[in-house]
Amino acid sequence: MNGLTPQQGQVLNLIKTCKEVQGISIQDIKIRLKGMNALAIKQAVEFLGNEGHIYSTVDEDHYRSTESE
Amino acid sequence: TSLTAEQQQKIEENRQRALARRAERLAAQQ
Repeated sequence: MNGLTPQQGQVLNLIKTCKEVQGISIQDIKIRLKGMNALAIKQAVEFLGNEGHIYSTVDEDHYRSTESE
Repeated sequence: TSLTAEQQQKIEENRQRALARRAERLAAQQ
């Protein structure tokens, strides 16, 4: 999907569904994407941040999508 | 959860930076 790996797409889709002002935490992403290991999630979040798909909110542990609104 | 004005401002700044980065990446792909 649009230049993303399946794992990056999964992480992005999950972040997009979050309606909280402070975004979704890495911990919540790990819980929701049980099949994905922590390193893969960290790397996907890093990539998505670099590409401007997501941004951190109250701290470096919470993320929102630039495409969710 | 209610956020402080400072937190809201920080989030908005991060969002604007991410949008600019996204636009840059998309332009580079053209």
